[in-house]
Amino acid sequence: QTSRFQEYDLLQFLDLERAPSPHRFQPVPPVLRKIFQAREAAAAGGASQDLCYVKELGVRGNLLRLFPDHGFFLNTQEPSRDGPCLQKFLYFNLSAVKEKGKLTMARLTLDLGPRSYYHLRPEVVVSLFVVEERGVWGRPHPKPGRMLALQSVPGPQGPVHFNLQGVLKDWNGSGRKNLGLYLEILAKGDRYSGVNVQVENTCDRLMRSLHASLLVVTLNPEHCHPSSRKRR
Amino acid sequence: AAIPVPKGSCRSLCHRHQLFISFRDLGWHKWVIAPKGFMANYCHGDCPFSMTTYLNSSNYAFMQALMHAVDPNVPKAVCIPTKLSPISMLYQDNDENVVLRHYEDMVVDECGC
Repeated sequence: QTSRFQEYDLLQFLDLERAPSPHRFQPVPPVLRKIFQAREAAAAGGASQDLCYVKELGVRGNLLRLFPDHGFFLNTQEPSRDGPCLQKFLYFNLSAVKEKGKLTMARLTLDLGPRSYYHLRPEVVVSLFVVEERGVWGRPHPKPGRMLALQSVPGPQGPVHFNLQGVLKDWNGSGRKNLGLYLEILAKGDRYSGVNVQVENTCDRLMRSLHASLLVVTLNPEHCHPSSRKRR
Repeated sequence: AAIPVPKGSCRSLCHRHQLFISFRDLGWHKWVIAPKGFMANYCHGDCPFSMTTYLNSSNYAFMQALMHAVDPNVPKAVCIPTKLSPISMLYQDNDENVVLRHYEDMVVDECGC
């Protein structure tokens, strides 16, 4: 009983309401693993470090969260000849972001699959829209709202990042607990390839390998004194 | 004059006591990805007058130990952390989000009077 009680205290101290009980472990995102290992190495070396600055990302913050995408594809049929080859609804459950604190980064990462150089792939154009939450999410086709980004990505691909800090700042104020985005990817065919075989391969590969995640960094002023001068 | 080092074991003098909390013992290994636990060291031990003149003790401790020697009603100097370091925790919350959180001043590296 005592240890149960103390565990509760320790969880509270760590700003956790209760011990999480995840059903399955998500793979640790490389960006978080790299930051964690750099911190561990610095601590082991006795170097003093400013924990409220994430040098790998160039922002202040002491709490980093990586949200997996819980959305779904909107087009599963064969990509049309000249329409988008991929339409996806991205959905991030942000209800875990409770703590007071300043949002210092919100970065959407679209991993378009492994970089490969054995053959250059066609260029793809990525369009990203906000989806207003009210009332459209239940429908199979959420209506895209304001466009956030239109970015051409020359092959070979890899992760593409989008800064969503402005979107989340609005969201933070609105009290909403999740964020919906509408993603469209167009593969620009190779004009000389006739039946656009490359486009179909690219579309298939994107449907299989696209992975979206949202990295949110917050700075809790209670745990992070304004970049403190070196202690005298 | 050189202060004679107190006889007897130094064990009773102020120093850092190491204590490791294993997350497995708490059953937290199911959601904490890394580290495996953390050092919950603590400071404990006596701060006699002789100690306040060399170990990494503060001038204040020297004065308080001197005053205690003159008037025992003045409490002795106490054994406290003089160097702390942070820890980082990588864990998964209930919404399958992977979280990396830093906690300042969590581990006692050095103690002094």
